[in-house]
Amino acid sequence: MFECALIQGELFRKLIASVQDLVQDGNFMCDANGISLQGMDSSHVALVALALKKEGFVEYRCDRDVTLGINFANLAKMLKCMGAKDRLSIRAQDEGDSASFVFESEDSSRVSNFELKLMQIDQEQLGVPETQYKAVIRMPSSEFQRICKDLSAIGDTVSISVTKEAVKFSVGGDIGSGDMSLRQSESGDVDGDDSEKVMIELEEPVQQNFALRYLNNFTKATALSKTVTLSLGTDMPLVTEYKMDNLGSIRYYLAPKIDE
Amino acid sequence: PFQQQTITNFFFKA
Repeated sequence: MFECALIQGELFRKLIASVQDLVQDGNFMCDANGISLQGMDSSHVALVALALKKEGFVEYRCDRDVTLGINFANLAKMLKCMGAKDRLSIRAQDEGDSASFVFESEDSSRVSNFELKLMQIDQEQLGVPETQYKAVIRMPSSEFQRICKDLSAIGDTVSISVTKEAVKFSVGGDIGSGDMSLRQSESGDVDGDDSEKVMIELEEPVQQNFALRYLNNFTKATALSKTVTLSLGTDMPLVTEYKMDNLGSIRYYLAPKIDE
Repeated sequence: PFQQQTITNFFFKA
């Protein structure tokens, strides 16, 4: 038997919204520690990895490891029926062919029950090697979203270059070119919210090119976290990570574009 | 001028 409950069901809906345009379906792997999900886009350019810790749930029970094969568009249809402040419970039998989703309003005056048919998904899991990244940037997620959206109107590839002082997003297209730089926030600045700051950890300067179409897709997760962390190395995928307080994180890996 | 790499070039099959 697998059973879990989230006070903020809305968070789960946002999570599904953050993967469903990239990956059509996937296996929720549930074990005693939490839930994980991995999936690639159809072109195998990007990989999304979701990790939810059991500590983030108000209730969590997993007697035996279960795999829930889920079509995200279908799940999203059911989650649409959930109220913004509803509590969400998910239940599945060990060998069942469906999972139940229960939405309950704050005052328990409304309860909704949905059964989602599960799928058998034959999906290979990819191993992500432990990597020492050359540059790690933490910035407001809304700022990253705006940059990706605005630059994609000018070109389809962004060059991200990082130095100790700043991270620069450059774009070029038929109409011209441009760049936007974000300076590392002053370390002595004790005022203000930490999530508003731009923090750069740098081992050595790095520059890589990425498809804006995918980055824009990743920013669907902006609603999940105030900050986003970008990790870059030379000739390796970019990691775009959104951390949710104690629930876990969603990570997107994007293969670089190589300048020929 | 850019060539898109695939993620499977970097990550191994588990």
